[in-house]
Amino acid sequence: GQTQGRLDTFFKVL
Amino acid sequence: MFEARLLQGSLLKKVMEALKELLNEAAWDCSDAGIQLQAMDNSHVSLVSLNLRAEGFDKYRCDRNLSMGMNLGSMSKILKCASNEDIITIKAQDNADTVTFVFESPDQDKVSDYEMKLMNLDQEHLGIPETDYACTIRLPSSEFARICRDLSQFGESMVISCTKEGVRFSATGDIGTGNIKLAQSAKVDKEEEAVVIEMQEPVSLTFACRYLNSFTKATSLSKSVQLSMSPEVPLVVEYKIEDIGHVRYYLAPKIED
Repeated sequence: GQTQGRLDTFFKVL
Repeated sequence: MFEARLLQGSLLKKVMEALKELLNEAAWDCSDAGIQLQAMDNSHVSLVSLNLRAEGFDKYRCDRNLSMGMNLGSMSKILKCASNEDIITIKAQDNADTVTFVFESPDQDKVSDYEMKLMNLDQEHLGIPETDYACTIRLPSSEFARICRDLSQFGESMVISCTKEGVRFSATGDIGTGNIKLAQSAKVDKEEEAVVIEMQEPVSLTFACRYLNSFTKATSLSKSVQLSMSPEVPLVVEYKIEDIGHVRYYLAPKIED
């Protein structure tokens, strides 16, 4: 199965 | 003092349509360079990044940087009061807790102004690195909207696969499967009607249709749209806004468990 990724796991939170 | 006057006020109305389905509120960051907005949707799956350059405005003044937190539902109500032909000015005093929108009819015989309360927003900003994407696909924005709409009927997710032969959009669900293949245009009369693919390596990623459909609310801003993909990183969907700027959407892919 697949789960929806979240953007904060790909980009650094400033 | 902040003042930005846009002769083509309809652009701001279209920008609002492009934002309001994903975002309830957002900070409009104003500086010498122009207006920028970056905000994630509530679930942190997608992000909207808007850039309107100062040079794109008929008149632009920003004495000191300011961040105006706005309820986009309220702003949308106000912008609905502007006609498509109106000239729109956004004004605020330094450290003000309100912003004023002024709508002028083209022949100046009707002038309306609407004052809106600003909000204190404490939003997370993401640092998005400059990336060389493995694939970029440019296609007519109306075609992309149509594909997203059509494939949404089949399932919640859409697979976008790009090879040098072309790009394939697929969705599978209870009723069956839909596949749409677009080949790179051999020759085109109009640049904006072309499908242009630049590929370093093939990429195949899965995305939630719901967000892609929300992005297509920006279709009226631009005749073409650019999709940028690399393996296992968020998709970028970019609509240029004439000679003033762009709206970019970032969407996290679905990941294998």
